[in-house]
Amino acid sequence: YSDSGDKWDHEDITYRILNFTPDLTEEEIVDAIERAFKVWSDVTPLTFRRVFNVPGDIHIQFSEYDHGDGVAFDGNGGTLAHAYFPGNGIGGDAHFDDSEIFSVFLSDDDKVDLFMVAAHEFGHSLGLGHSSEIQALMAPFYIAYDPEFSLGYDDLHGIQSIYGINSDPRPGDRYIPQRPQPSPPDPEVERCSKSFNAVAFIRNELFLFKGKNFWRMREQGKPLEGYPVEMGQFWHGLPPKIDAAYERHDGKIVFLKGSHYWIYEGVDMDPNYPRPLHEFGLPADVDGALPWGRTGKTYFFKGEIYWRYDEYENRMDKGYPKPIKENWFGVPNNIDAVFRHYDGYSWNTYFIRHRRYWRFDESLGQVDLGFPRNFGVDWMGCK
Amino acid sequence: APLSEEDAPSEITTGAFAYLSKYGYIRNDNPQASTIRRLEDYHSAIRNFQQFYRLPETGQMDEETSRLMSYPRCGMPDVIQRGDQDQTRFRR
Repeated sequence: YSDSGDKWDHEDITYRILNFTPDLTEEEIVDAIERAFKVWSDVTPLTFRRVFNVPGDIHIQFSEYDHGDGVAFDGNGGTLAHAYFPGNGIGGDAHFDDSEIFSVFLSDDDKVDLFMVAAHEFGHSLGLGHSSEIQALMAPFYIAYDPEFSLGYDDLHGIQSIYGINSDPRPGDRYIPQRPQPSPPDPEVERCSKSFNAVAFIRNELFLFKGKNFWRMREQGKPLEGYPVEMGQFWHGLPPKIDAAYERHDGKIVFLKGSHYWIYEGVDMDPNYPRPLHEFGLPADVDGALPWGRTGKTYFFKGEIYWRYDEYENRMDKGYPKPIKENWFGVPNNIDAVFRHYDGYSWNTYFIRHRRYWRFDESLGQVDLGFPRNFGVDWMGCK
Repeated sequence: APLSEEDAPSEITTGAFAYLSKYGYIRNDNPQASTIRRLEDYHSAIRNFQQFYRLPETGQMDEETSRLMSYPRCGMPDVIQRGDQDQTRFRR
């Protein structure tokens, strides 16, 4: 997903429908627009209220060709609609190309489902840019009306990273997302008391796994509110207490536990998993996994040794395993987790063991001075 | 702006060039750029599009790329361009 950087500074968003398309009844249009807003209100603290005769935050209109905003529509096909990121004036407004033939609840090559298009455009109205995940709602392409539509991981992750989660689902919600409704924090879980089973940098956020739960973190030291959440609510079929996790170069998420591994596309497990870990050439119970950018290389650590795996060739590189102390100077054996993190300027590699962590300087090839430090204090906001 | 017929090397299709420009993959701030530069920009833009949507990065207008571009879509650009070249980027 992408975040435009713009967001509404209030949660009660108003919208006004300026006109209607002749393709549908007003009742059908209003219903489609309400359902489209509901996609987002179900998973965020935002509410959407229709206003009449007064300005709203989001103005909705159907127009053809040049319609006064300097971005003309192109007739039937091609561009279906556009919307503006949150802001004053035209900010947040959604324009639909009235040269299209809009429909509702209909999969027809010649018609465009208004709900699907509106749900996408309102994503822009709330601050999301286009997603490079083709299956995501916020991908720009209109494929077809999907009667089974539910907001996927990428979109959910995107909108909740801007507005947070809906911790108080409203009764009567018709759209029930199939994906995570994060559970209330488990008071028994003390994020500061122990180490983590695994830590992974996924989609530019840090995911920290412990037992059956995980935390998400966008900024160091500031775990997102509403967490921890049970892993099984997010990645269906994934067992607790994983050994390692990482985002592969192709965006797939790989989890390792015991003698098996799982691969997920977003929150959906690929078919035929779990599979035996010996397919990687690895023993059971690895300590940590460390993907190395887009090189397709992934390092695996266990005890005193590490391996380098080539994800493109699907084989372990020759000459491995090697002793950790041979190339990772200052890094301890028997780590609990390892991850790479971009701090806005450069990438650093972090190794965690128990409650302490070591920062490895990639350019110097050694652990930085002043480490190990307390992971909970530096990363999890613990006192 | 679309290339004129004289300027456009045969391997650049005007439709694809317009598409890539419209959705932010080609900057239009240098209409005086040489034909070679435009050709480089064009293939670079195709490669960026392919990279963004995780298609094989051929830099060529292959079938898979062309098919994806043929879908009706939202008019918002994929790439948000800021004032200077350094800030042109995919907003991930």
